Amino acid sequence: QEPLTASRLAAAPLHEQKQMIGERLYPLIHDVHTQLAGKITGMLLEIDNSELLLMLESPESLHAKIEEAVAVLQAHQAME
Amino acid sequence: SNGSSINWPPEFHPGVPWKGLQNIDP
Repeated sequence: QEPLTASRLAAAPLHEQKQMIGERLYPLIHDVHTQLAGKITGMLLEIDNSELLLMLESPESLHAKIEEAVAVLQAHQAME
Repeated sequence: SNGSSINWPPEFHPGVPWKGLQNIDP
């Protein structure tokens, strides 16, 4: 599978850009948090596309964001 | 809870249009 570059992304309509990023992010997140992958991916997709592209290139920053998202999700669920 | 945040975050599933897109490109 070819890397998702900023130029390939920019060529897609806005509503497809997040979907394209999500399709790449989901399997990476699923490897770490199988049960929460859908929610975590949805949370991370709220981040700017440029930052999401950097995260796809950098497993370390991706995993840091995943842990951040899990903490936010748990805090959110505790409030419900 | 006022009930408005229960559906947050919008979950993403491969091959399914992400519902969070409604906020970005209605």
